[in-house]
Amino acid sequence: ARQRRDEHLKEAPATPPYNLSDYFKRFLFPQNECELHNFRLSFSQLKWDRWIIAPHRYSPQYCKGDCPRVVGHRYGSPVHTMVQNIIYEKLDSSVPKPSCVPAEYSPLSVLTIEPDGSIVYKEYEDMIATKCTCR
Amino acid sequence: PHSRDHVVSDETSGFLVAPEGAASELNPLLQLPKSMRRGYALLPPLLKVLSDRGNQDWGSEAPRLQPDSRALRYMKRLYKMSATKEGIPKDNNSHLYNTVRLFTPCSECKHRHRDLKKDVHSVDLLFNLDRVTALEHLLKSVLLYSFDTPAPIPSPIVCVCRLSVKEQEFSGQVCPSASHSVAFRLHFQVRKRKWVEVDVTSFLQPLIATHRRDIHMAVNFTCLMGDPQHTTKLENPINMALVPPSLLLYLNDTSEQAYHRWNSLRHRRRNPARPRQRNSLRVSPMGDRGTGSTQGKRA
Repeated sequence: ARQRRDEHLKEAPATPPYNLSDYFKRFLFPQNECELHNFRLSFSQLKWDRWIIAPHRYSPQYCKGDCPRVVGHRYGSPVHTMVQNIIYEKLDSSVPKPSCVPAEYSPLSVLTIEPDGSIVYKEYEDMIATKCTCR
Repeated sequence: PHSRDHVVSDETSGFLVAPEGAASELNPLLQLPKSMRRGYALLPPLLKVLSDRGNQDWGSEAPRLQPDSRALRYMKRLYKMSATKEGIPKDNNSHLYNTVRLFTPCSECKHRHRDLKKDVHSVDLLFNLDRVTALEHLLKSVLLYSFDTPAPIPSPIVCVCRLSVKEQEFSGQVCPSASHSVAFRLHFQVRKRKWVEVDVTSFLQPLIATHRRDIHMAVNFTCLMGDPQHTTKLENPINMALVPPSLLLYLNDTSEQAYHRWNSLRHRRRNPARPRQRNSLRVSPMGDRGTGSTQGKRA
């Protein structure tokens, strides 16, 4: 490790290898892997705030990233996900790799004005992604 | 959207579903393969409307009736009580409803009694319930009164509210005659501004259960100041502006798109084991943001 570190220092002295937490993170959590990303919009941006009274802002979030080859234990993916990966790698690459998709959602309460002027408060299912998985 | 007039409403769920032949004329965004068209019909009403409206600029749409400002204020307050700042339904209060609709009367016939001794308001109200879908089941219906009194009234008020449902003898009749009625006796203390909810669930249940679109009610409201326990004779009529009440319906929407609190709680209880998840956001189902990594939390 010392020799590698020396070589590393020669090449890129800016990041001192002894920053363990960064090293640890890079080793345990490879970058660009499937994860939940923040996305927030306001209905006024869409000019819908005249009839959507609340909420003013809505954070649907989204999932993005690569699915690792062995996914089961990390994302709670079904065994089928691993099988699909094997099919993609070994048998038929036209079969897509497993995708990074939402696994769980939160509901959203919305207050809107109806065309006849009445007002409705409604709770909608599955409007905010809260967890991602590979499948 | 420009092909809206080709769309027919799906009576059972109230969703707009394009008839078979018209699909090709729909906006390419909306053109789904036939097998998925059923899926489109299941879009949450909000998303369906969003996708429809999203393609229209607002100005070109038919004028929308503006709600009564008092009603709007009341519903904003209800929203704050029922949902977090992020808009997620609060799970701590055990309300069963997942839909609340507030209707203001669309027509009224005023009858004012000349009797100076009592502050009597009689009004015929017509509520149009077209927006209630077949899958929205009534849990509770309330007549919502807003009392705007310039100054707080020190002593309790006794009001007798007499309700009667009206049947139209012939179409277009604006003030039909009464059919069956019921009287409520209310005692309450009015501060400067007050909402009074008069529970009329049992009275309206048979009408709403039969999906009656128009509810015609005569509401006779007599208010006197004083406490019936102490004084035998009620004096001091109240000079109070009585705004015709709105009708509030607490409903349970059984459609798939609606949030079913009990289902999701049961689901959560059944699957306590959670997949390990690396989140840069740490968002819990309640919407509050956690701090630190999931791993740290687990440790």
